[in-house]
Amino acid sequence: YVFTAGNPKWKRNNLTYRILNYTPKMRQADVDKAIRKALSVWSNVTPLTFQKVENEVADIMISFEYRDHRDNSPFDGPNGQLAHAFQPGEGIGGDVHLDEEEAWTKNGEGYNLFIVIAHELGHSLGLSHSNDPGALMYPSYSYTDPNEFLLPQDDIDGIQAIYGQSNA
Amino acid sequence: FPVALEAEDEGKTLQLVESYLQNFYDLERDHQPHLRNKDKNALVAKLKEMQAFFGLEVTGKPDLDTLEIMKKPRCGVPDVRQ
Repeated sequence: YVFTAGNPKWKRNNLTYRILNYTPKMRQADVDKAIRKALSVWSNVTPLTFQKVENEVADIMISFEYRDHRDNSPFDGPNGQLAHAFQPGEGIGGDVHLDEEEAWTKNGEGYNLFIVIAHELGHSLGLSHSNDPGALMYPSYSYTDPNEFLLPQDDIDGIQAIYGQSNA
Repeated sequence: FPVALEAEDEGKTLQLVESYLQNFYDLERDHQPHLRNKDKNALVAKLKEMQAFFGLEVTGKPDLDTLEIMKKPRCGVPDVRQ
């Protein structure tokens, strides 16, 4: 695992998230479920908690974006770059952007939303890319059945090195 | 004259390699074309850095294994500190 330069981390354990918009390619309930599951990947192994908020600014704002979306990192259409996220911090810090032109799914077709968001949340929490091919924080996409997903040890070691182990 | 297929492929390969290294390995964008040799060294150095990150053979050349990784869908966050 690799920390993001400057070792940014959230100063609170109780974080908030907000889903700003939805992709028409999936049912909203499936998007909500994928995001909740992706957040639990990290909250299960750390003291972090994530509360969903509406109509207010959240620590982690999640949105589907097109091409140039005013953050200096335009998306590139189908395939290629699937999503990106920002390191912990105020404003855009922690936010997750997903390329709306990808074929988002809840299964093995196209790109599995849960897998991609779980990876991006690693960046939102302060992790950078790992060169461990089996790690969730490896840069290239690879599909794992969400029902069988277990956070790999490299990622557990990384996130616990930042926030400690789960209180549970 | 029609461009030979190999030359056209080479152009596409170079474009893929340059944009990948600019996006994810902090290769500077080509603002001084007249310094082509300097840029070539920088590109080779960044290519080696990318090959080392992915555990590939560090050749400094866009070989098939390297291109295969570059064509994979991936996260848009850079692999190296910017």
